[in-house]
Amino acid sequence: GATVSRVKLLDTIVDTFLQKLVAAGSYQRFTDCYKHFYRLQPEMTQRIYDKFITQLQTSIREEVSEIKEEGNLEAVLNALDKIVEEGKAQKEPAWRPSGIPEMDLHSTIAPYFLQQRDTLQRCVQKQEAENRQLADAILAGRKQVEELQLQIQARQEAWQALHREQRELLAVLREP
Amino acid sequence: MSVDPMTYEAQFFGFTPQMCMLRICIAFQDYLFEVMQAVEWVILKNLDGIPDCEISPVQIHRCTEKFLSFMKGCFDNLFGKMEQLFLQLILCIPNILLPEDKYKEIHPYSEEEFQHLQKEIDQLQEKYKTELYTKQTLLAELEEQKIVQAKLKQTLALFAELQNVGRDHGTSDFRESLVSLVQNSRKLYNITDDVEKESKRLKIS
Amino acid sequence: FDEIIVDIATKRKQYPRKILECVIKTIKAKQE
Repeated sequence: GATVSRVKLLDTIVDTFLQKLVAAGSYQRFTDCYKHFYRLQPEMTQRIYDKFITQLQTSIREEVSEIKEEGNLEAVLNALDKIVEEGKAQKEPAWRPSGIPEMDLHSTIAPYFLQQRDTLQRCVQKQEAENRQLADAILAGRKQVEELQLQIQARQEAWQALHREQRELLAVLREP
Repeated sequence: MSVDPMTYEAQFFGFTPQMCMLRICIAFQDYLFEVMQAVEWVILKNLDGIPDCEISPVQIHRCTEKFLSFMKGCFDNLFGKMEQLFLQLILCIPNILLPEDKYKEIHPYSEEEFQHLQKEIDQLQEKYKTELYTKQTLLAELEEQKIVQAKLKQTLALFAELQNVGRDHGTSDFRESLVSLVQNSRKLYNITDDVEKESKRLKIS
Repeated sequence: FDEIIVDIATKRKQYPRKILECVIKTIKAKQE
């Protein structure tokens, strides 16, 4: 049930490895191999064997600490524990790189392209609305120009009529 | 046998788990050899101190080799198991996404979808440009309209001024004034006519 | 082989962010 931290797991596995290695390389086995020397100096053999075991364990443990130190492994493994804990709810197979970088990149870039699309959509809508207003203003302006032209035409015709009457008058006046 | 390159793990750790295990294996092995060498050295040192010792260094070396090959066998077997546990339980990324790949989960985008999105953006950009050009055109026409309207209003103002000229000289409406002018001039004409006739008559009498 | 794997994995980790920065700059430039 309870998830064991990776660091703890690592230490446990190394300890177990060492225990089993030591159990395999038992004193019995050692004396079997060095039987002449053992017969000659049993106490010394015991001491050498104990020293051998201690030294082997110390060296291996120091190496593990060094590797942990070098790769900042404890922090990295704890971070991984955290990420795994957060992603525990993941049911379907989690995404993995497809081997086609462009494809994989799409998901990273997509949110920004979506944002760009939305921004552009808003700009287009805003500009369309503005242009509709401008178009309405232009239609009103055209109408006003038309009215002004009509007014001027009316005035012009009135003046022309006047002018005609004037000419008639002059003609009358000029009659001998 | 296909090798699992464990690239996703390498992406997280910055090294491949296999390389890490290789490094540990070599280090452990080196220690085993070193310690065995030390054991042999100490035993030989001890034997040196024993006069007429029957055990030769070659024998001791053989014993060392025997013990070492046994230990090496156990070591390989145990290390194989340890490596398996490391690769399965510690240096592996289970069914989760790494933080830098979070987007993949939120926005899994297929090639088609992505192409479509890019196409949509291109179309919107074109549309936006078109709208901007339209705006320029509309603004240009508005400017033109302003000039034309000003000119037309100016012309109308002229007509109004003309109108006012008449009014300033006491006639309300130009047309009426002209009509009354015509009538007055006709009256004048008639009067002139009458006067001329009268003066002729007087001359004759 | 190992170096290639680490190289690819490193790129997979770093490049999306770098490319993203360029993409964002490009989008901003286009908008401006």
